[in-house]
Amino acid sequence: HSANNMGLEDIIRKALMGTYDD
Amino acid sequence: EFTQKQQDLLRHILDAFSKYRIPQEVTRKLLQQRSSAEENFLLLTETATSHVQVLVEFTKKLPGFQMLDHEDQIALLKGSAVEAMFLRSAQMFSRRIPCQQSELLEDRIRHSGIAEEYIIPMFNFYRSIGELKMTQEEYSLLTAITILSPDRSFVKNREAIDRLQEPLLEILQKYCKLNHPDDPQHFARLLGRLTELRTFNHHHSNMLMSWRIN
Repeated sequence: HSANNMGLEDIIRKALMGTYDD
Repeated sequence: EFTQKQQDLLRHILDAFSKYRIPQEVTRKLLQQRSSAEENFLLLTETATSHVQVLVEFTKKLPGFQMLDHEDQIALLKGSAVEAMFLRSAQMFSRRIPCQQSELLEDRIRHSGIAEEYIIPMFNFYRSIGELKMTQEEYSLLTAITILSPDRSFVKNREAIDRLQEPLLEILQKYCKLNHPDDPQHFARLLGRLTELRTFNHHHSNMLMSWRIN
């Protein structure tokens, strides 16, 4: 799961843009 | 009594909070038996990641949040993600009937390489939250209030955030008076938990460091 090594901020930015993979 | 505006805002936040859930494919793994320390660690990491994603979805629905400066939105989420995560797990652990999920999660936390010195304050906090017997309204308002904290680091426009948080504090205070007439200190106690919650930012970063070293 790529999210494991993404930083907290990356996960937040991605989710804010609504493009995180559910 | 609540004004119409307050009732609508509370209902809106309650509705958003009811959707603030980790996807089933992640929680389903929590129920699987195999659990070496490494697996527990990976599972907790995946759960935490998934929590951040659902936290952002909840936060986007907080009235006014998406109108804030984009970098302030990120500063608020970065500043509150850990606290919201512990408040959310406290809600699960404080259910009167411990469900299979919380027993397994507790077992995973205790056997995932986290040092005992961080496990003790964690479960003390879960107990102190449980004693307050909080309702869904209180959890949803407290979560929103935690996220909309104007004093997070790197925030530029604190007044704009304070204008979003203030109405929620008023609703929570009124809610406590209406629902706990016998306990005038209830509102103060809830805010006291927010102070305790802030200590987890420090615990959590130390916990991550100790994990890396192990």
